[in-house]
Amino acid sequence: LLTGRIKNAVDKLTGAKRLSEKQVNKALREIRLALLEADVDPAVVKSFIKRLREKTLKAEVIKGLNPGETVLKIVYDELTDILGKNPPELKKGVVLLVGLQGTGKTTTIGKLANWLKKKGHSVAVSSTDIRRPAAMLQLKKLAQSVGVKYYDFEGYNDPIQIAREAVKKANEEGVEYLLLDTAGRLHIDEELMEELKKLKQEVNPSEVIYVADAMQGQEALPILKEFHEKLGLTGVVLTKMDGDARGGLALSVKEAVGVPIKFVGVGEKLEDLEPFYPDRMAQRILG
Amino acid sequence: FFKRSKLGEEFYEELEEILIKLDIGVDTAISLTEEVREKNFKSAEEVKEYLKGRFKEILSSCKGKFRLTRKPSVVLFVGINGSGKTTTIGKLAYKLTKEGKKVLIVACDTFRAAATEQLNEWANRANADFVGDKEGTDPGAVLYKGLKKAFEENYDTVLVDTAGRLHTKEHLLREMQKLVKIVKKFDEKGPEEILLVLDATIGQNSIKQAKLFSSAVDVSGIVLTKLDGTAKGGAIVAICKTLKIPVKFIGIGESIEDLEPFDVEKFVNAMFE
Ligand SMILES: Nc1nc2c(ncn2[C@@H]2O[C@H](COP(=O)(O)OP(=O)(O)OP(=O)(O)O)[C@@H](O)[C@H]2O)c(=O)[nH]1
Ligand SMILES: Nc1nc2c(ncn2[C@@H]2O[C@H](COP(=O)(O)OP(=O)(O)OP(=O)(O)O)[C@@H](O)[C@H]2O)c(=O)[nH]1
Ligand SMILES: [Mg+2]
Ligand SMILES: [Mg+2]
Repeated sequence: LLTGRIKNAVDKLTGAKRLSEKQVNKALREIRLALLEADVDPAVVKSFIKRLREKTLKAEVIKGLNPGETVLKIVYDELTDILGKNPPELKKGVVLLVGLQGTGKTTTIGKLANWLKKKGHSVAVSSTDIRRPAAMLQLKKLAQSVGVKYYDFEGYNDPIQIAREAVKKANEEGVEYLLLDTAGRLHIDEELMEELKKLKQEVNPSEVIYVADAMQGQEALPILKEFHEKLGLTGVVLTKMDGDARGGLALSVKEAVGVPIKFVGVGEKLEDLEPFYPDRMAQRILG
Repeated sequence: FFKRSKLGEEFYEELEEILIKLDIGVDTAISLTEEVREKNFKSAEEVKEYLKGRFKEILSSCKGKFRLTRKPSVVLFVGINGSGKTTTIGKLAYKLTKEGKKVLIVACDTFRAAATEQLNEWANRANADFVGDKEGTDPGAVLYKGLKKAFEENYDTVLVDTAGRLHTKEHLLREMQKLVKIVKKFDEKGPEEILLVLDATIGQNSIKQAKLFSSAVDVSGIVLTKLDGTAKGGAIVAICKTLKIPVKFIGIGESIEDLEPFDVEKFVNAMFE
């Protein structure tokens, strides 16, 4: 179960009875590198390791475990604790999905619609993406596969107007959830971020969900922070977790921003959506 | 670029972090920091210039121009989900049709919803011809139909779109290999170019992607997309160093003209801004 750097960290400490400062520092250096390799933000790694150092130096070797295993258990528990508390639920109303280009927003809407429908809720979906070729058709097809209402605004050229009319229709039909797709955009595109702000004001969403690719590198946290600052995120979906990215963004988000990770995308099919399990994520991040 | 200008232990810690933030990977960041430490430079400015030189040296060592010499020349686009393959094909087709080339676009992503329609729209915008089929059709069958048309009707270039696939899915890598085999039925050398499309926003995982894709098929070049964002795309430094695969184009936006040939100088200078 222990591979690579963490095994190194643990082996280095085996044979000792207490956690000496020198040994702990050596182990923590390996853990620091493991977290950086998992694409955790360096500033987050720094503060996390600092807190870990305090905990491990105060700790005594746990009964039944050697010192190396004790450090590992402390790291794992701390990580699981930070990642924890993310119930896979969405407040009823308008759910707005936002994020960079190609992260999986449109597909995730299909998956969420499927999830909510299976739980017995009434769902409608609509797209404000007037930019990407065949974006609306993509969502329409997904809606048809799931079997939920799709509000078609093909031919419209104002995302705000689409949002307004979609909400109106959802209210008239009394649906519990309206999932609204948006075009992928860069956090540094002032015009498009402003458009998103206006969109949020128009629909007054119950949830603003940021869809992030689990493989995103060192810019992942700064980008998320920018979206959070401008819109106020209520949750995150981490996609493409069926790959081998360690998903360090999960730690960065919880530690630095505190927005809960509600779901995880684990494939391309509509059933490939799971709740976020902090203990599994902790193991994955540690590699 | 550097917050500290005195070369103490804290400077080297900061250097390692800065290098990691470029997405060049932890191992490369550590070894480069060690390298700089041993050089014993006198100022932060010297360190910066040294690193710029190193990056330019590494990237120049695997330069490769995008050249199409066969008629028709087949270019296969592969890569993970959402990296920008379909959009890149639209951009490249536009470049080629502007040069007077007769371009055929073949839609071999028959899996994802509206993938064929999305590519068809790009073909229209690029003034290229299009071959596709409905969702669920065997991608090999569409490829065969497209290549037959290209070879019979005197096309200059065939651009083939494929479905996004994670490098960890072996059966999907095998499907990609089958497509290359089909090209070999028409041109025994196979595609003239197999372009791996990588998203600059992705971190160290790009290195794994490049490794697994290039061990499955002969990747001849990389297109690095979404460089108009804030990610520096440093993973290509490690990819170049370990796999010797050249970057041939960069994507710098979502419009049809947003494709540029890769320029080492410009890329490295932007990295160190
Ligand atoms: N393997 C895998 N692929 C996924 C997952 N989620 C989405 N995808 C794929 O990622 C690609 C992009 O998905 P989209 O839903 O089009 O992404 P998007 O964010 O709507 O893209 P834009 O609208 O262009 O910004 C598609 O090929 C999806 O099938 C996932 O969890 N795992
Ligand atoms: N900002 C920016 N966006 C890009 C660039 N290239 C592609 N995109 C966007 O990225 C998203 C995904 O592009 P696609 O061309 O659908 O990607 P793909 O690899 O074909 O996706 P799949 O077929 O689902 O695997 C779209 O929203 C594109 O507009 C680029 O260079 N810059
Ligand atoms: Mg979309
Ligand atoms: Mg595509």
